[in-house]
Amino acid sequence: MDGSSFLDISLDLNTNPFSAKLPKKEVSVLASTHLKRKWLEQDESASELREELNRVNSENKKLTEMLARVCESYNELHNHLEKLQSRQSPEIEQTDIPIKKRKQDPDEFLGFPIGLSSGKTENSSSNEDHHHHHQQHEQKNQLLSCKRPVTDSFNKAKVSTVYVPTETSDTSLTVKDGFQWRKYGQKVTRDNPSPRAYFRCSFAPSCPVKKKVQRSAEDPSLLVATYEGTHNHLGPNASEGDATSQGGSSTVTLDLVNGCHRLALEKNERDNTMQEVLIQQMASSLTKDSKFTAALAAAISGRLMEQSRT
Amino acid sequence: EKRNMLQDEINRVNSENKKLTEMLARVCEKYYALNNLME
Repeated sequence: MDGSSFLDISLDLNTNPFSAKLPKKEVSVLASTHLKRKWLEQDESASELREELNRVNSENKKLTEMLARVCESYNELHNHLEKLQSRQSPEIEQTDIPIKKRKQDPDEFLGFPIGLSSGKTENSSSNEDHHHHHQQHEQKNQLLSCKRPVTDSFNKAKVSTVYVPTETSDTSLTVKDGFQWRKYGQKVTRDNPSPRAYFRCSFAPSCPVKKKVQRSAEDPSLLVATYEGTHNHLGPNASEGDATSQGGSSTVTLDLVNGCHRLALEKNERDNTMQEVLIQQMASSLTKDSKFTAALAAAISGRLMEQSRT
Repeated sequence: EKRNMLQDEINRVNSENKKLTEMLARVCEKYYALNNLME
């Protein structure tokens, strides 16, 4: 019998197999705790960042909405101003109005060289500020210059009014005064059921004279023609040497003489002007007549002969 | 890496907000200028 089978010769070096693993477990628990803590810290920090991102995104949304609202209000106001301008002075050419008519992209509208939506990087702040101030100055000037052409044209314009009898059924609003006119507008005014037509003299290029024609509110059988400005060319009658005369009003005024009781409404100045125009017309028609000039020459020479005899 | 991405995104939106605020200031200025002109 082998005694070794009874004798425990083991040195009991590894009597508890779990005892050796215990430290490893402790290490792993410690490590996982550390990782967990680290992960928690990171997660906490990430959640803070997420909250911050949500906050700035919300702010971004609010700003975008507010900007859209203000842009909309601005465009409405701008359109309203354009309507008012077109009502008050339809005779002003559209080219005189410096404000752009079309609706603009917010970036372009604000003079932003860079689109936000495109996500491009912005220029240096100094350049942008300079550009910004320059554009603001220009835009303010543009805004303030809106009324300049109106006041200037009205201050310089020489205004005269004539009344022309017309058929009540005639709706053409034309006054035949010898000049060529280009109609460029017509509108209905509050104080008159008849529309008002706007003409520009096309007898010569760049002639500044404008004419408004409207049926009289008091007497619909009369057309009221208002002339603004001075012709920069000779009148329709070639013998008229005065480039500044309102040749057109002569014909009209003669019509008044023939039978318009409204003549009394005109001022004394107009009467004087009418007399001058009549004299001019007589002179021009007589100097055209060769027989008259020959007779006049004969009479003058005969008178001179008589004077020399005496 | 995730934190960096979040931080980049926050910076981008903040920059955009700055631009939006400037734009808003300009529109308001133009609006009041036009309003004064009309009055």
